[in-house]
Amino acid sequence: QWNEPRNCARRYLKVDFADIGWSEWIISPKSFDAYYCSGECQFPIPKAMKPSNHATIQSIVRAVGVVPGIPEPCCVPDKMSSLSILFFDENKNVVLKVYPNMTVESCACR
Amino acid sequence: GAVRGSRARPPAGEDGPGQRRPERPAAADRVAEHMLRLYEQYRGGRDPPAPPGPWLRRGNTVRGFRPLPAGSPKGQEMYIFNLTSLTESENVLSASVYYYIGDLLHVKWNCSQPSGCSHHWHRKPEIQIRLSVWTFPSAGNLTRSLGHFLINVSSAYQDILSWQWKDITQLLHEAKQNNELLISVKMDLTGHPPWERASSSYEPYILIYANDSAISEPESVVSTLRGHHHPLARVLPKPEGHRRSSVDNRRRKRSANVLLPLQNNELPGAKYQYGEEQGWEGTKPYKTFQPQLADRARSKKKQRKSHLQKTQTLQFDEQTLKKARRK
Repeated sequence: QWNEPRNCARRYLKVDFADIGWSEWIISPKSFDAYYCSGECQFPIPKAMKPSNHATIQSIVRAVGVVPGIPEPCCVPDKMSSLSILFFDENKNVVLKVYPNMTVESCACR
Repeated sequence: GAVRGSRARPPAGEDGPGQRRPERPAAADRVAEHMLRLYEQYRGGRDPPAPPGPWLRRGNTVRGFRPLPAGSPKGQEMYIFNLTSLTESENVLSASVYYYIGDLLHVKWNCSQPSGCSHHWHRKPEIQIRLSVWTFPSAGNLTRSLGHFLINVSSAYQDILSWQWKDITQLLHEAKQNNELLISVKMDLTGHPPWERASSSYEPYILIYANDSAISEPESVVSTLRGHHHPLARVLPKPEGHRRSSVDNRRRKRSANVLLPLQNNELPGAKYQYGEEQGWEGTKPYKTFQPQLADRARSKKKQRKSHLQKTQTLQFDEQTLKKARRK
């Protein structure tokens, strides 16, 4: 994925619950597309990266260099979606929960 | 408790009228099957099925409870349910007991026809099921009745189904309020031979629809898995402890990593104190800045107002940036 442009963007990440040791109690799904955000939010931040007003200002302050130590804005999840997980609770009963903010839909500079 | 029988209704996606089977469906675990079906409906982005009863809100949590394996007094079948995994943050929207009455039906096979065997369902004319819900005594507590229902299974039901359900939402609210989450469900037939305990596939089960208010909290996906899930416990500290320690760390960082005003963008000389209700607020030195800032803000406000109405996004041309760089 690093051959792609280095600007802030959503990248593909598939999480397999077995890989993180959770498959013992998660019945379904076995894996899901989580995605992640990565890339630069350098000045000038393109509109496509949906910078917040604050991120724009921070980017300018950093570019101008008046305040030392200010980092560039972060590339973070913007819109996220929920994921339904079917799992066993501590008494081995089956539970279905809809967890919010489990999958990245889009990224932004913030 | 109410004294009215519930109308037969299958679990979501269950066989409807006209789809009766001559034999028991080969379900290994009815509650797992039911939960899996609900999961598919939630996952598919389809409108999840409404929980039974008048409860239309669906919430973000469904829990399925199997009965604990237990003996029972003769002639009165008792199923014990451990509902203690229900958390305080889970607001119960609906709770139902699902039970199988297929054994109350007789199947008569007729193999006289040349085309092969056909089957006919015959119902006993009047069957009355008494379903009662009790708290199960824990240390120092006595059993008490939460409610009971008399359910009539009569020939009036033309489309009788093997699985039925009974809404016990109010009973469960009471049990949860009193923290009596070990409950027993007793089933017996009035005026008939004793209710026989079914094999595990056909035992009653409880479904609880709830809205978990804590699900949006940080690490909720981890906190719901704490307890017996050792692999996780090895990797991550328990959420409560983790939360406490992270708060402590933040406090320490706030006090230890004091930056100079130029580094931290705070007003020089300003000291901040935290008020529970007011949030962060400045002490006197900060307040002395307020009139000046307010005046400046007022004078610039008019200029900005017209521009802000056009767009809510800040825009910068190259000239402005050059000026800023020169400064």
